[in-house]
Amino acid sequence: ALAGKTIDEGILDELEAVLFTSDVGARTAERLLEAVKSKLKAGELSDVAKVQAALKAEIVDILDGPSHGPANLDGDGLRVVMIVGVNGAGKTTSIGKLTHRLKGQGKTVLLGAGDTFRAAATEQLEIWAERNECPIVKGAEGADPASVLYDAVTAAQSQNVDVVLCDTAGRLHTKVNLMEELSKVHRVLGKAQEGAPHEVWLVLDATVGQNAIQQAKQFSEAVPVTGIVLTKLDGTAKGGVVIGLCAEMNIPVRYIGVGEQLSDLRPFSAAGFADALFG
Amino acid sequence: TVSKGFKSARNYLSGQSELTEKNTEEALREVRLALLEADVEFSVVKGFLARVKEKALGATRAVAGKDKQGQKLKVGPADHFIKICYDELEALMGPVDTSIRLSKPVGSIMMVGLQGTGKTTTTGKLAAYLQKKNHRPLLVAADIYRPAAIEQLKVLGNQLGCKVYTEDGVAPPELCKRAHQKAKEMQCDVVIFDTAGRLSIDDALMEELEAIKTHTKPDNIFLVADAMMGQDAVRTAMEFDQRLSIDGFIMTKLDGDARGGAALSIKEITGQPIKFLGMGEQLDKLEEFRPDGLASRILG
Ligand SMILES: Nc1nc2c(ncn2[C@@H]2O[C@H](COP(=O)(O)OP(=O)(O)OP(=O)(O)O)[C@@H](O)[C@H]2O)c(=O)[nH]1
Ligand SMILES: Nc1nc2c(ncn2[C@@H]2O[C@H](COP(=O)(O)OP(=O)(O)OP(=O)(O)O)[C@@H](O)[C@H]2O)c(=O)[nH]1
Ligand SMILES: [Mg+2]
Ligand SMILES: [Mg+2]
Repeated sequence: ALAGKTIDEGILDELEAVLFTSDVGARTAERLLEAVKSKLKAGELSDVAKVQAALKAEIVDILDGPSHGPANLDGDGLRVVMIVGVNGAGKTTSIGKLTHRLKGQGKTVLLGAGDTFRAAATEQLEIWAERNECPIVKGAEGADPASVLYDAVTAAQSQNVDVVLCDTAGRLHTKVNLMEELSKVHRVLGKAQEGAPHEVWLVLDATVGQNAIQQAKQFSEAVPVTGIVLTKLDGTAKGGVVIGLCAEMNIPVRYIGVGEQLSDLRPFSAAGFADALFG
Repeated sequence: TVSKGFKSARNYLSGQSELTEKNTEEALREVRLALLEADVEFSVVKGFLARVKEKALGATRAVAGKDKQGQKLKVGPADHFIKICYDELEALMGPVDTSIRLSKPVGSIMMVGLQGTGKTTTTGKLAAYLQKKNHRPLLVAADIYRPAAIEQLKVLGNQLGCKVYTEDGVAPPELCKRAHQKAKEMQCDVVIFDTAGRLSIDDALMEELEAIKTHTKPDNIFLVADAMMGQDAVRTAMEFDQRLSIDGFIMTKLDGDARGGAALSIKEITGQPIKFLGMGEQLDKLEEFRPDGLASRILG
């Protein structure tokens, strides 16, 4: 829609509007536009297409910034992944999808039903285990999540499984006792297996606004968050808040969720994400 | 943070003797930042700021009362400006209407919204709320897609001693119609339809909601929205409202620290009242909406 126009103040306002309505947030939008403005002043951008490309390049730069290399799921020995996030973000569903993807890569997967609190949480994960034809370790309702996940890891060790995916109950990052429970789960996983969990992924709903930053900060204080899974990008929300999140916290986005079925998970592409913002 | 934005606006104005075009613009810039950070939608922010500016410059000098000599005391520009913002926000949030319309012999409530917003949990909370008012709710498991969704509603029904209607192999519109028809013989006087979460751009699923509405003509269609929602609040609310004519909405997960600006956006777009606030995962954590709490939360 912007192609073919001459560069003027209006163009920057239009780009700012795109950034704002994509949940990029005022501060990050300002930072991105400042970088573009300085290129403009230096005469480096001759038309609108170049301005938009420059903006996308800034975004890709930030998103590709986290210097982490690929996720730590390959190599010898059992890998343990802990999945955390606020209520309803898409943790359980993402585990179902991730299992499908890992199995497609020739790995064996075991699921740990670490949500012992919410109504029918274990039943929900059981259905995903059935769909993937993979083992699941669960506990009684109200059981201690740490002990269920400890059992999941020891079961995986005895069954020679490649990856354990640990589901946890949704929780708001403002609940001190629930965040402490998460820290405890993390410690217990380390006791069950040296170096576990090898990845701690925060599941973020793309429809969430600036609160995502608080979520990332608080969850990172409770457990060492090593990656983000950004869900529900098949909707109209753009998830722009991850740009500021990556800039501030240096956590890479690993996967995106684009639907409710088994195969609706894709590895994150910074370029694809930047394109979709302006799409 | 939001309060930082409003503090800046106040600090900036406290050095001024009165509200002028110039200093109001500057204060509004701070408020704009604050509202965007509170997740109020971009065009809603614009509208809000325009109205505040109009009131700030159009108002005659605000009067705080009279001093000992009966002379009128003038409110300082900073306090006056903040008060205008707060009053405008409260006015936008209201008027308060937490009523649930219920026909006889069987009233009905249809719960709709995006995935994961808290519809099923809130269905349980509304049932608990209605039970306290001596109603006998029937929960209808109209989410036939999500793994263990029916089971989830049954668990909640069990906790409340509340009946749950479910039927294998029946599409949601027909299922809801049958539940509504059978409610009376099941000794229930309200049916609550828990529907599957869906994207507002999913035509087939949005048509399913329209079909449920056609089949059951519900007394209330409540949009259940997550308080931490960002700019998408407007797009989503608009689509749900245009398709279904929302009667009211419920903001969930307000026990977190999300500012809740989405509430302002949804109210602005639908013109419908905020009915309830979800304040936790337990079934007793539902509050009737009051504007002052949410207004000060958004303003910080
Ligand atoms: N459209 C869409 N829906 C999704 C996606 N990921 C998850 N969902 C849906 O979001 C809803 C919540 O998903 P869950 O997996 O139960 O979320 P959760 O984080 O485990 O929820 P809690 O355990 O209750 O905190 C379900 O209806 C899912 O089908 C996605 O990528 N796209
Ligand atoms: N903290 C908090 N959690 C809530 C609140 N309301 C719901 N939840 C939680 O949010 C998560 C999602 O709730 P559900 O009731 O399954 O959401 P839903 O809209 O029915 O989800 P779908 O059917 O998949 O679209 C669960 O973990 C609930 O316990 C609330 O007010 N506060
Ligand atoms: Mg879950
Ligand atoms: Mg549900």
